[in-house]
Amino acid sequence: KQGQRRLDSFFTAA
Amino acid sequence: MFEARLAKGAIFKKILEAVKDLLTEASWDCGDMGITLQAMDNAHVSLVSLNLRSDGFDKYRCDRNLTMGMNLGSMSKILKCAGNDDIVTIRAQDNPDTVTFVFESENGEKQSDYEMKLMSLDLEHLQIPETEYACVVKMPAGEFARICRDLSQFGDSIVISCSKQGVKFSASGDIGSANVKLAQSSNVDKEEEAVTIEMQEPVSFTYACRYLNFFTKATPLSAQVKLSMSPEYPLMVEYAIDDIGQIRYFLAPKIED
Repeated sequence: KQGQRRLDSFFTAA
Repeated sequence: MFEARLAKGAIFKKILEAVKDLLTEASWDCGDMGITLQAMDNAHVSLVSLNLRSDGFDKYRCDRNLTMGMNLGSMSKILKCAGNDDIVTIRAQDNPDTVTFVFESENGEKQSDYEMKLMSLDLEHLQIPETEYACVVKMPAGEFARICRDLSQFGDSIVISCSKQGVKFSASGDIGSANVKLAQSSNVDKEEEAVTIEMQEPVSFTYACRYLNFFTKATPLSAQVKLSMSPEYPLMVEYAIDDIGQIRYFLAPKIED
């Protein structure tokens, strides 16, 4: 089973 | 006053096609350096980052920095009214409530203008750090679109693996499995048909087909696409836009739960 990661976990708010 | 004029107005038409299925609304930030747009899809899985440099326009004037929130569905409807050979000008006042799109035919005999209401958007901006990627693949954009479309028939995700031998796209599901391997071009007559790989270390990541297929809507903008991958970093899919800028898509990978 695969989970989709979100971009928020890689990039921080500017 | 803001005014940006592009003789190759079809570029705007293609940009809208490349973003409208992924994003419903976005802010267009206009400044001295040009126009940028950054927005995530609703699920925060992918991000679009568009950059159009002011020096790439035929005329560019931006007296004050502007942020114009637009519904991209509405903007797409308006740009569909422009002819492929039309000159497109985007115009707005300082602190605007509306933006005006002007389309002129090449021979100057037809001119249309469309005014669109702007929206006040409160969108989250992300800081995208510069990074050295473990693998960078450049390949014909049409080939990438074809592979994404073909492999989407087999499952929800595509595994992209890159090594010295080349780049491999794989998918599997109920009906079976599929692998497409591309070797680095050995003899390239036409640069735009080449497959090139710059590799620091081999990588293999899984990505959702749905988003890759959204990204390939940018194919008409560019002959080549660049795929950049690194561990612990989203995939970057980049299409150059003539000599005016580029559109980049970032996609978070899938992981084993």
